[in-house]
Amino acid sequence: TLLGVICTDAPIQKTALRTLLSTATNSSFNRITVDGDTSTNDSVALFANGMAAPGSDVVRLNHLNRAELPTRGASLPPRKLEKQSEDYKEMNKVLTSFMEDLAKLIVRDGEGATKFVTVRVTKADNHTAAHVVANSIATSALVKTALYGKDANWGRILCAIGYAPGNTCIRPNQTSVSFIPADGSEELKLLVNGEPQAVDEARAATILEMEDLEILVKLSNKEKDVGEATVYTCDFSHEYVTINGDYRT
Amino acid sequence: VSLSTQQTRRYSAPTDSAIPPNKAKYVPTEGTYPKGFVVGSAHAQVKASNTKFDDLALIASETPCSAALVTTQNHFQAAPVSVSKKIMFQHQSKSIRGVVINSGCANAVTGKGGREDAMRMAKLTHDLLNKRNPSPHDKSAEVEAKESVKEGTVQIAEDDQDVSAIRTLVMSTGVIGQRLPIDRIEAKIPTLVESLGNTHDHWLRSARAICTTDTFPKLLSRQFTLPSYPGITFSIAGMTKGAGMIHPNMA
Repeated sequence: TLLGVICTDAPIQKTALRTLLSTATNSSFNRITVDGDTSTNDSVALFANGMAAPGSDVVRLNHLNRAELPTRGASLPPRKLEKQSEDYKEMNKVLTSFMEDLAKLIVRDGEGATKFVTVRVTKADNHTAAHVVANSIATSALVKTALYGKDANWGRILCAIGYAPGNTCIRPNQTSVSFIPADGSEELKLLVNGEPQAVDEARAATILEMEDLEILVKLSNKEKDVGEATVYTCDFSHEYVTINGDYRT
Repeated sequence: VSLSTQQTRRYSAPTDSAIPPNKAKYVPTEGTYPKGFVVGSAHAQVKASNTKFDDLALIASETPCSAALVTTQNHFQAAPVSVSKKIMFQHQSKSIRGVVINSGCANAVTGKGGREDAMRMAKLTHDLLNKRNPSPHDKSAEVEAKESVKEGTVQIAEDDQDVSAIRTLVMSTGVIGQRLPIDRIEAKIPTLVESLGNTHDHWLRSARAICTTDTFPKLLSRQFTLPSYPGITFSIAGMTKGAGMIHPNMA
């Protein structure tokens, strides 16, 4: 189960708070997976008490800066309602980044995990399609056991891409897969445009020894395909079974 | 059968709170925490085998505050999830005091009795918080707090979803399908409220109290500014827990 509590002393209007939390959740906690099981109890609460600027106006959903707010009783031009205030944008940036960092801590502490894995899918038809493919890889038990065993088994990654549910954007002859090392060194290309590459097994082993790893998937060569998504996951070890085999008893 | 029994490895929760050396770098040694928030923890032995570690946590605002909540979309929502959602809906996300959390038992798939347990936990915490910091927006709850403290009990309304006097959320994590040891929890909630403070140590202990099989407490804090508030530095702090059954899809 995931639980989270976030508190800020910034003054934020309740409606704005709700959209801020919803937006940030979708790009943080809703982008992690350890074992693919969605809990009955997952909850994240965000509290804002405004104590750092008491008596002040608040960061609002209607996206207006304090100076832009109408005087009491005056009506607001509809087009102004569309405008995003700098406060709202900044708060959104701060909260999203903060929640992403909190979410990553959970993956780093996945039960029995020894690796932190970023799965990044690019050049999909749209962001949703990219997310589905990234999830398929990130929840594959066989991909995750291979990562635990430090086995560069990219065939399993391709397999997981291929069965991603509801996806019609998979074009095997345009798909490329690489490992991006955590040390910033050059990517290790495993598959380019559907063609397997001669993999330097020694280098692959070195990359898989690292705690952090990125799997980069490119689904297309077309300019129009701009869908992207990132999902964070971990490997799957013996320890996971040990912990969960008798969790209740 | 014999062979598979021999292959089964049993898990034992760590007998100390030692953080694995490779995870220590993720645990902050200091932090900057938002004004007006206090946090605390206490030990209620929610899980019988936990004889030592805090398993209750409370995060509260000294003054009523705005709140937002996202929860699981699993159709079997745990009792604390449905109770917290009801509280947020009833009070339109306004004048919320905080959240009380227990680890060790998820209070999930526990039916009407589970919802009553979640409400008792939230209500007693709210009453004691209100006694500690009376709220101008919550007079009725303040009166009820005095009464419940005088009587030494907390009454549950006949409607098990009546949350009109509760402005504190509730969360639980742990084993699914078991009832909360609510008497033990209620007995420790006064201690929990007394433990409230705003130091780094308070935040860290509270973050640890919500852990289950986590190997380290997950706590972050940060400072930031907003364009319309020149010269003011705001703070944000957060704690989270989770190690298994993790594939959130919250809304």
